[in-house]
Amino acid sequence: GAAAFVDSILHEAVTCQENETIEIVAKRLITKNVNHIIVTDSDQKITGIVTSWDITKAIANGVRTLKEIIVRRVYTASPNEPLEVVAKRLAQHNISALPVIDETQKVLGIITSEDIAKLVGGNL
Amino acid sequence: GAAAFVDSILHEAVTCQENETIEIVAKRLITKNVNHIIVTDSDQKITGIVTSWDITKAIANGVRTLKEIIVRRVYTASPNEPLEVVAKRLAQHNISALPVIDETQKVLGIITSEDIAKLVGGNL
Ligand SMILES: C[S@@+](CC[C@H](N)C(=O)[O-])C[C@H]1O[C@@H](n2cnc3c(N)ncnc32)[C@H](O)[C@@H]1O
Ligand SMILES: C[S@@+](CC[C@H](N)C(=O)[O-])C[C@H]1O[C@@H](n2cnc3c(N)ncnc32)[C@H](O)[C@@H]1O
Repeated sequence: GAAAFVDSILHEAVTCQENETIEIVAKRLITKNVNHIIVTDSDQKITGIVTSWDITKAIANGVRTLKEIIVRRVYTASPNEPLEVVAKRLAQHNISALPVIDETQKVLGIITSEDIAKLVGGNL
Repeated sequence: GAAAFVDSILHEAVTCQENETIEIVAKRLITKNVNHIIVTDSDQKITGIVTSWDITKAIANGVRTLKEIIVRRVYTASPNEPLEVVAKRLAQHNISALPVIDETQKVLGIITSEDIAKLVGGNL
């Protein structure tokens, strides 16, 4: 397809802090109508990711605190990467979103498999 | 892109029955490593869908039974539809999966935005 890059389809990320509860994070995912929330520190630097899948896992395993379900080893994307490259990354790791960060680990946004699938439908 | 149709990328759907619990459904989503489960009757006909987003919503709202979170008005796909058409349907309704059914409402499989995004990465 046309040379499309991450920065043309990334959108604003929903974020949370480590000291919040699973219930608060669940409410934010629902209010914002998304499946992914990026965990950040007070400088907006990425420290992890939590998804509706992780909250489902907490229910499956009877886990109560947010810190227990935060995923720390996060695959990310840079704004200037081609979409083919990030689509391959999603597929390789069987994940549905990549936080977009700059060289200082600051969160710039997020790109999801839903965003990429929209391109196939000619939505841009 | 090449003329691709739903039947070339659909995969087996994880299913459940109406009388199961939220916890059992959560465990199945995690064990199968997916976000969508299709609710079927004893003839494998579709009666609804539940996703990890719905389970997150149950946490956010303190809801306890599966029947309360099953989504009944389900958007679906047919095996012979072009991928562009189903990608547009996903985007239009802001959803991440379409159960694939035949003319008798029998579940043949499922297609997700992750499956479609893989095509952009040249995975097929
Ligand atoms: C392995 S996937 C399986 C289900 C489905 N493919 C999905 O992504 O939701 C679910 C797990 O991937 C993790 N995950 C999602 N995006 C991620 C990312 N960018 N980096 C690392 N883990 C991620 C989630 O936190 C969750 O624990
Ligand atoms: C509106 S989407 C918003 C979040 C995100 N876009 C996603 O799909 O997970 C979440 C809701 O869509 C519903 N949903 C997912 N696939 C569906 C489908 N094929 N038909 C009807 N509702 C569906 C889920 O049951 C859930 O209640």
